[in-house]
Amino acid sequence: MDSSLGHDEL
Amino acid sequence: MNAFRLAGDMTHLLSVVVLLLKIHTIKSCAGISLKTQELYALVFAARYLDLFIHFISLYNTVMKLVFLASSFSIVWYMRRHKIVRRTYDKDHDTFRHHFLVLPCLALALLINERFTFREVMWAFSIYLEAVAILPQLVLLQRTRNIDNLTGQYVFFLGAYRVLYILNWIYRYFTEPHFVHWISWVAGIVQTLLYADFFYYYIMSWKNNVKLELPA
Repeated sequence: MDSSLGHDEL
Repeated sequence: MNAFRLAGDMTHLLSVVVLLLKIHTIKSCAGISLKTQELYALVFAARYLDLFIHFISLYNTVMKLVFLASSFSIVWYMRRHKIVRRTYDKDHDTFRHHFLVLPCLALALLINERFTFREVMWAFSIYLEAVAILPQLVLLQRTRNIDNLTGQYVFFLGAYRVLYILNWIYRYFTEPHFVHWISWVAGIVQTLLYADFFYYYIMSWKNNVKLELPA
């Protein structure tokens, strides 16, 4: 999984 | 986005609004730790490096800009504004916050989701945010008269952390592959730091007495 997807939180 | 996440973001936003209200309208930063505010500015600067690279949503971009602008303007107010800076309780805000930065950076270099500049900075921001409240909590303990806005500011910040944990639990069960150990562990540590404050805050509210933390 692209870890940038996980950084959708503030 | 689930309700916990939205509620978490809103309490986070509310904490910033309360603090800006105190600083901008009352022209006072009494009881507020500049050290904590400087750490938050660093946290957001490190975390939102992808602001103009990775577009997630308009909501996400706007919120990031709000947190960046508000954290840096709060630091500016506390350091430079000629009325506000006089209310800063420098003598009691003595936590050596610089000593938090290096261990967090070292930890981020060791434990990250991927060894790239942005991922290391992201992990660094998560670790630093977890401990950034410490100077503020120490200052609160030393403050005899904690005013309502300062108490509310810290309460909303803590509430934001609790709601984020509920959000992760929800996402874990509803989104496949949603596993982020770094933010979960750091987030739980961060929330536990508020436990003591929450206890005294709720007690003071329940008994209708002024908030005071035991030294």
